[in-house]
Amino acid sequence: CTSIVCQDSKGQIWHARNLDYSYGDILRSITIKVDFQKGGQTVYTGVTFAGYVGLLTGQRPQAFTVTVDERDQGQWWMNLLIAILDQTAKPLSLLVRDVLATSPTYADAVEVLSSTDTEADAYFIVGGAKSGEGVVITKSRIGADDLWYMNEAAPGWFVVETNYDHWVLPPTDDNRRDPAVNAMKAMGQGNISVTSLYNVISTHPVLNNKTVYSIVMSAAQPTALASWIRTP
Amino acid sequence: QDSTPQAFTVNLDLAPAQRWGHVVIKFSKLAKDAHKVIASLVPEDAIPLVEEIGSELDSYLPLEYADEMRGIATAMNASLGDIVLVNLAYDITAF
Repeated sequence: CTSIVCQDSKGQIWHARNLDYSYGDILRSITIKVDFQKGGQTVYTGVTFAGYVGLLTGQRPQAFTVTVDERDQGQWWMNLLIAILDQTAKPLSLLVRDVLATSPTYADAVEVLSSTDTEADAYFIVGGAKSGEGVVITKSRIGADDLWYMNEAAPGWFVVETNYDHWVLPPTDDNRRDPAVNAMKAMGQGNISVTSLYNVISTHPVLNNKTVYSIVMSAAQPTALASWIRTP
Repeated sequence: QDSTPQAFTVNLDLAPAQRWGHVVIKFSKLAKDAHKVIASLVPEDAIPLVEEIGSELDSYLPLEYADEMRGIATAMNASLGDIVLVNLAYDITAF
């Protein structure tokens, strides 16, 4: 997966992501966009899969956007052991849905995502509705290992996360980080739009054979949300 | 060619078990495909542990989501265990 949070020259926060996973053909056929409504009003929106109640990609209008990138650590049995022994631990996608449903602000979402026990390690990428609000949370099962804020990540107006800790180099056989960073720099802060971000996440190998769907969204402009089922 | 995901509304004012039926019935192949994914992605040794979670679902997952999974299983005429497994697959395979 690749997730990008960026701020345009007017201070608006944007969030783009590719979701990469095995069995793309199956997942592409069941990829859906869902508006979760109460009283006829959309409380939050997600792109997910039919039959999957959690969310790995979501937007709470005028509050925040969030995506999950996989952080492959440990062994599968550790994840299940946490699930069984720590009944406060949540599956990643259910935590994201909880946060979208109940966290009213970016700051609250970051706090809950950072501090809640999860069944697996992960990266939570969160964009806000106000200038400066963007962070990558490197999450361990218990607690957060690191919070990397957008304004700390050179050049200061965007942050890119794939599937590796940002403080180590990505492996040479799976380096999607540098192509994404280069594409963002080539686009420039003054040219951010749905179309230009779509072009960034369509850059090879950011877009690759495992990419199931792409999305561009902005909590401050929720109707701009655009999603695509990809056929790389 | 890229395509646009089908759009749905999930009404949170409904009981959890009633929320997803109109979505999943549109994907008739889902149950069969889900089996294929489960069988290949989840380590074989993990299956009994997931079955344990499935059999005591309310102890391990928030009731709202457990009921949504029950509703999905009913609407798809699928086993609850398979639906639970699909919903936990991302966490189980993140290692």
